Amino acid sequence: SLSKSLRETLRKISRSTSIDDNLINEVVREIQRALILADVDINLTIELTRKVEQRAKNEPVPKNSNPRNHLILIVYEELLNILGKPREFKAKPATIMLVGLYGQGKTTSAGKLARFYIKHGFKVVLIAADTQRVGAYEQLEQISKQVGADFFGIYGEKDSRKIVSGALSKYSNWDVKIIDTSGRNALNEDLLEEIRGIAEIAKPDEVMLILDASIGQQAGKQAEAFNKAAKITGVIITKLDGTAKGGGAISAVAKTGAPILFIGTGEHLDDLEYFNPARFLSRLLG
Amino acid sequence: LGKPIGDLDEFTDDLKISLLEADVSLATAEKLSDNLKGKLKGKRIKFGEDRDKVLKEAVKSTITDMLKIKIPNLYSMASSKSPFIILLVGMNGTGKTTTAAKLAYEFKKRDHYVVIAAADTFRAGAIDQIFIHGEKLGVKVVKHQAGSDPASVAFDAVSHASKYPRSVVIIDTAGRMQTNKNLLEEMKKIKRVSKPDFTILTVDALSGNDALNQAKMFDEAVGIDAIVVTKIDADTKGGSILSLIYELKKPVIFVGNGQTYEDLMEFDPNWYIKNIID
Ligand SMILES: Nc1nc2c(ncn2[C@@H]2O[C@H](COP(=O)(O)OP(=O)(O)OP(=O)(O)O)[C@@H](O)[C@H]2O)c(=O)[nH]1
Ligand SMILES: Nc1nc2c(ncn2[C@@H]2O[C@H](COP(=O)(O)OP(=O)(O)OP(=O)(O)O)[C@@H](O)[C@H]2O)c(=O)[nH]1
Ligand SMILES: [Mg+2]
Ligand SMILES: [Mg+2]
Repeated sequence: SLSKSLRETLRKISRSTSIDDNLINEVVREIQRALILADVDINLTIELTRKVEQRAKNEPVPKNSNPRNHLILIVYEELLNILGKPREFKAKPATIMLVGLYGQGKTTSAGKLARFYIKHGFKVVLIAADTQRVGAYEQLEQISKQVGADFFGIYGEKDSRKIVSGALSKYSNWDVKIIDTSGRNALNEDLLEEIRGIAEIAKPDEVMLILDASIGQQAGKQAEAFNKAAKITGVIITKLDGTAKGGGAISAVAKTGAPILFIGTGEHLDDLEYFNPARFLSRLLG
Repeated sequence: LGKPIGDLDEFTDDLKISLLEADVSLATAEKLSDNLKGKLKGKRIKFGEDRDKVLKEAVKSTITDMLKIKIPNLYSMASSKSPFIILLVGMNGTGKTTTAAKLAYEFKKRDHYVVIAAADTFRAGAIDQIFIHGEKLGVKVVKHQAGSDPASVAFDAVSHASKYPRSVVIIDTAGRMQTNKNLLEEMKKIKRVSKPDFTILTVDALSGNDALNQAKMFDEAVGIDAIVVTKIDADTKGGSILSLIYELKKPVIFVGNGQTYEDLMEFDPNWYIKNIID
């Protein structure tokens, strides 16, 4: 069982009697606590703990370092490995679909992305494919006005596919089309089916998973489920201006292979930054 | 006499992992394990008893103890004065507006005159959102222009409701980060001006360890009377509920179990324990 391997890892460490080994034990525990508190997936945390302990055994502490910093650097490298090579997100013509759970920041991020593309000189249309949330049409319409993007929606239309096909035919020659979808539980097959339907029509170049930095242990499962409906090409972590560390996003990357592209750092439509793995991880490890 | 319960480490380690996987905070998971060990100290497995069953029952009773808190009955409180004023606060996207609509539905059902204050004057589409809910519910929504002072919207709603008997005011506010000093000040002002009888914090069941931070900081800033944990229907175990009640000592009065008006469930500890343990 998982706990058995965790106990074995920690007991193996504690059974050793040298001062260095006890220190390793202490630091590994400290790292484990930091990861758990940062909402990193529990299984991933256990896996990382094992890797760190293994590498600590096989790699001598560099001359200019000490055992503690050596271990922290190892876990930092392992996390960086999972996050993958940062993807240089270039602003170019694209059809983008935003997906995610309830209230994560999709509609706001749609506006932030629109502003990003407009700053780079592209024409953008925001497509209101959320047919379920009360006031969704008005929210995206107002955001479109704020950023100077075009807006397409069909008020009261319940079929999101009609909205998307309508938007694509009217705006067929536009540079950037951003499709905002309703929040959903990806473990619900019917809700997932709607994503498949929209993706089939829109054939998006980018499918971005929007994740709240405070998401807990459900992140990996949800990301995996969304990925089944439409291949996730990028992740945006929102609300990093709070106290949450965003550890859940790491499992989303691990499960989908998609890189984190941007982070949301506030409610205003300018509050979008390129993802910087080093800064993200140092904040995560506290 | 039976045999001793034996070494509990393997069991508590397994338990800790499943609690953490259920979004119980680290500190709460550790305390639970300590409380459990205390409860089982010196316990013996009687002849014919199943050790696993004994352990499982001990976990259930430990959690029951940790969930013990007086749960205010909001519906009966609302009948005690008019207008009865409820303030909703919480981090961005946690379900305040939806919960406000659900509460409006429940109070209208109970023959109260309900007034909603559209006090989120900042976010795009916020006033429209709560206004449409009001129309669907047949409930009065007091609103001002976008960008206006939220405290004055709340004040107007209370003044209006004061003219009617058995009235309930539900103040929907803008989402805010517990780290934003200006927004915390704005929230304090809304409370100062509207003088609510009950302040509710909404927390997303999908959030992890941050839920406790949010709750602590909101409570420190403005004082909360109870918590509503939303989106519990999104396949979550809702472990943060245990942490919120045990660490913060605040009651969870409702859980949001979906997006329709009827999806506001009174919090039931027994239902919750079944959910988190199985
Ligand atoms: N502080 C902060 N707030 C954010 C950020 N991104 C979004 N928000 C806020 O989070 C709340 C929810 O944002 P929405 O864009 O409506 O979320 P959504 O995913 O579209 O919600 P649904 O469509 O209902 O699933 C709003 O109050 C936003 O202003 C961010 O990076 N920082
Ligand atoms: N599944 C589910 N979704 C919910 C629940 N409560 C709220 N939601 C959804 O979560 C999203 C955000 O809800 P809102 O009520 O707009 O949240 P809010 O706190 O008012 O958001 P801001 O005002 O932007 O901070 C919407 O898509 C809601 O439908 C719930 O109990 N279950
Ligand atoms: Mg939205
Ligand atoms: Mg709201």
